[in-house]
Amino acid sequence: GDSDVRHDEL
Amino acid sequence: MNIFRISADLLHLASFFILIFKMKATKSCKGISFKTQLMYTLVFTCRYLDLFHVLGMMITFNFAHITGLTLYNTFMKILFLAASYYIVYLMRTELKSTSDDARDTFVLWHILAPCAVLALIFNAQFTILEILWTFSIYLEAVAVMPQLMLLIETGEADSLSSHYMFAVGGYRALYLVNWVYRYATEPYYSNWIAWIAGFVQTALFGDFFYYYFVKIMSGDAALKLPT
Repeated sequence: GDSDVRHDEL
Repeated sequence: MNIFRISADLLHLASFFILIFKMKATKSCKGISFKTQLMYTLVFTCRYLDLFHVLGMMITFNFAHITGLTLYNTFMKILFLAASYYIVYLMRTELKSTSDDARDTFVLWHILAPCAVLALIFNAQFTILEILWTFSIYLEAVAVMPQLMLLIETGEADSLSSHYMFAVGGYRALYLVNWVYRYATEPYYSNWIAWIAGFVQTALFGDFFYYYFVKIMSGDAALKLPT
């Protein structure tokens, strides 16, 4: 979901 | 993963190695703000709590959601955490006598309190993990302030310290490019909390970048600020 995309960075 | 993102991460990784190399080679942490380094340990600790989630998936053999990106992120997160804790450890043990503590006068509550309040108000979801993640994004944006204050106080930086600051400032600037790229190429991508904080973070380095490039062009990376 959207939150996965937001948290796929460092 | 695009070229800007991977370059940014590698530059960030390089920043740790430059700093550790400088401290080991010169046996000194002169000119490096302990307070900024301490804030970075707090930033990574608050941001990477999802490591426990990944660890949980691994020890229960639940590999369905573990992708190549998850493994890459996990590897880098552990490296960033280890490096930043190691730096703080070095600065408080064998290199403590060389630490610029007397000139490292920034008051940390002046950034900690506003970041905490902002994270409680402006977040994507009112959960502990999400608030701590948001807090880490805000805090990282301003964590360099003690270092900048020390640089102004000292009036100069040796070349390794300058390279370190360039790497740690440049990495977020590359993330800005990465965000623009992702926004243009990925339909559901938007992360305004990181965008605004990343912009502030990069802007704080503005003056420093200017003096750094002037010095690099003249063939010397040691900085002396105009008085």
